Amino acid sequence: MRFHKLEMTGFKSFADKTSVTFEPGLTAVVGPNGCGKSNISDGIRWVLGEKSAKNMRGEKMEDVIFNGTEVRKPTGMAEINLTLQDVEGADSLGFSEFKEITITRRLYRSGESEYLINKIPCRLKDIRDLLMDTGVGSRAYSIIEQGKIGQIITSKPEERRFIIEEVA
Amino acid sequence: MRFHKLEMTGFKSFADKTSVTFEPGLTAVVGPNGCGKSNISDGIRWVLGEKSAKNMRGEKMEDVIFNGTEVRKPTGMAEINLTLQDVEGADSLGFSEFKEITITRRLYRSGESEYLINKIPCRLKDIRDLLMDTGVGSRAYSIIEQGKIGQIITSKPEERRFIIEEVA
Amino acid sequence: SEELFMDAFNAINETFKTVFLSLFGGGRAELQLVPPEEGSDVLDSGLEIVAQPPGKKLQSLLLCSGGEKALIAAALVFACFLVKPSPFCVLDEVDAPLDENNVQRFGNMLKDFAGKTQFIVITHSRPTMELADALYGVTMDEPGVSRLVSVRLKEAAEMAGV
Amino acid sequence: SEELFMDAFNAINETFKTVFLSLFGGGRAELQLVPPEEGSDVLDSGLEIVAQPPGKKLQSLLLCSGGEKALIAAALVFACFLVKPSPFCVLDEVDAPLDENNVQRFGNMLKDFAGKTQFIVITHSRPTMELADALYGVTMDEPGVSRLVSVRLKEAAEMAGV
Ligand SMILES: Nc1ncnc2c1ncn2[C@@H]1O[C@H](COP(=O)(O)OP(=O)(O)OP(=O)(O)O)[C@@H](O)[C@H]1O
Ligand SMILES: Nc1ncnc2c1ncn2[C@@H]1O[C@H](COP(=O)(O)OP(=O)(O)OP(=O)(O)O)[C@@H](O)[C@H]1O
Ligand SMILES: [Mg+2]
Ligand SMILES: [Mg+2]
Repeated sequence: MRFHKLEMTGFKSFADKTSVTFEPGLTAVVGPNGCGKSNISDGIRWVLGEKSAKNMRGEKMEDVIFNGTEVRKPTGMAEINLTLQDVEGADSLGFSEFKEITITRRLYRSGESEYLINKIPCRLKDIRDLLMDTGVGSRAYSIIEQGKIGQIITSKPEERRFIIEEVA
Repeated sequence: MRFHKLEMTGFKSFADKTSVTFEPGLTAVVGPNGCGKSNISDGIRWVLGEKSAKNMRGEKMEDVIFNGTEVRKPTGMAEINLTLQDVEGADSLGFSEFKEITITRRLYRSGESEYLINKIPCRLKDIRDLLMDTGVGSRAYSIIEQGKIGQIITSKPEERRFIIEEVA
Repeated sequence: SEELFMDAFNAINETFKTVFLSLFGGGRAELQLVPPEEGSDVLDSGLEIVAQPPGKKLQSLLLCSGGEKALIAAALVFACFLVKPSPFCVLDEVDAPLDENNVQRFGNMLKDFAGKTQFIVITHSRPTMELADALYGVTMDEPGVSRLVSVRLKEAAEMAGV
Repeated sequence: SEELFMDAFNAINETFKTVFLSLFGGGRAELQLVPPEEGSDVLDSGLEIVAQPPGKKLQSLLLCSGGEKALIAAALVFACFLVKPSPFCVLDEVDAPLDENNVQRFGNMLKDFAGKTQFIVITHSRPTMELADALYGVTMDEPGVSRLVSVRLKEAAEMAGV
């Protein structure tokens, strides 16, 4: 299984539809302070089913919806599509014959959210099950937030245990 | 009042007597990871009367005493001398006629500590009083530890109040 | 003491606004006192920081980026120094999250303050080294034992690899 | 499940030792399980990390420097990937506290892993950019609105100012 494309619309500072194609190997993202680099990492965490607004660096989940600028109005919805390729073992939802799967997550200002797999509406639980089977699983050590690399070391021993549990 | 010289012996990784002369203006300290740069900043905080081992990145205050290497034995004492020049208003201890004052702090493995001003034994309180008068005062915003610059922003509003109180 | 507190608050707030403007090259910011409950004592209130980087909408500090947070915090520290100068200041890799432009602006501000306050700056970044009046390199030629050498810019840059 | 836990722990511990050795170029490290009280269940124990950078004595993690902590944490993350590969990994400015030598070692290790795992690395550092298979620049030409452009190394270095 590998990441092929991430498409963000109205998510944080990505007001207009913006897409990133991932290569196998190493993709580097650069740019000045405050331009939106960490927002991409937040976007990946969000489309993979993140439930906590705090982990999205916000107070409530609606904080991820583009909030406007001095000249633009806020948008009414945030949407992210993540396309995965060479997905093995995605039998749980009958997607095993597809070699390409697109996960979609939407959030409206009203607080309503939608989840889709290959444009078919589903629940968040279905997305999590799908990811579990493909090894994308939990994101405890697959997404390291800015400034948090040292936290694994400075946290208490019982907090570090989860790393072994993830792997077990 | 200005800093003139810092002399460390047996303090953290500074096993041998090491001295730094400070210029007016900007003194920059560089070097590879783990070579001892932040230990200098800890040294300044310590000689100015720091009481918490946690703020010295240790578990107990004895952790500041040079602990040995694969070929050197641990030392029995840590000592730091800080020489200040052009000290105004240090009347509280009768030092006003000295234009140069040296503060000394020592800690022995036994846990015993010594404080001296111009080689005259005194208490920690005397050093703190002296510093209060000279405007070196509290160190809340004069020493910013590595990785902590963002903390002022991410802490709770009532925790930030101390900044105003320091100045008041 | 309530009067002293308010005087300090107003003075820091005024300087914070101007320091923010020159560090960010635009935008605006201010400090607000937030009483914990209605009608409680001003001395118990919390300090709220409101910041609007240039061109952006007013937003919660949580949404700011790593570099923006470091710069806002630096503005607050410098504002405190303007109101109550401290003879010295130690900054340990405060410029690490900043990009090239912001490192330059931050360095220029340090230089302005270095007249009144002595700064001891631990850094890996070349623009900050270039501004220094004195440069020290820390080495561990003998593993586990730190030594200090006075270096020139060229050597310092080599030690930091920039 | 106790058996599964112990298998995972032993596998991670073995790989952590070798990964630490190649990231630090020497020294030694290991993981230890610490039961909260005598005789309690192994599943409730905490994970202790013991690290000894090359040439130094064994010491508490608290005394380690900023760069050393980042490198030890990276070694642990890489060890987990070796035992249970994850198809992707996002690293947000993990190389910021590292000096030139450590950035190189870290980058080389990333390259080794990039065969099995897709890495998305947000960075300001040039050596890491040079290793990338694809480079994206994020700009905010219109204030407050992010855009993405695919860049070459030269442009990327300019954007980051290195
Ligand atoms: N919902 C939103 N609507 C509009 N803009 C937003 C929203 N959420 C966050 N932002 C903007 O995103 C910016 C932060 O972006 P991000 O954290 O990705 O920066 P960065 O590129 O990682 O910077 P640094 O190099 O400093 O870490 C903030 O300045 C904020 O204005
Ligand atoms: N009591 C002690 N005795 C001997 N060595 C010590 C003692 N306390 C700390 N150290 C050593 O000091 C080192 C850390 O130094 P320091 O934190 O100053 O590094 P640094 O130069 O700031 O590095 P970085 O660039 O990674 O932040 C540790 O590796 C540790 O070995
Ligand atoms: Mg960021
Ligand atoms: Mg340090």
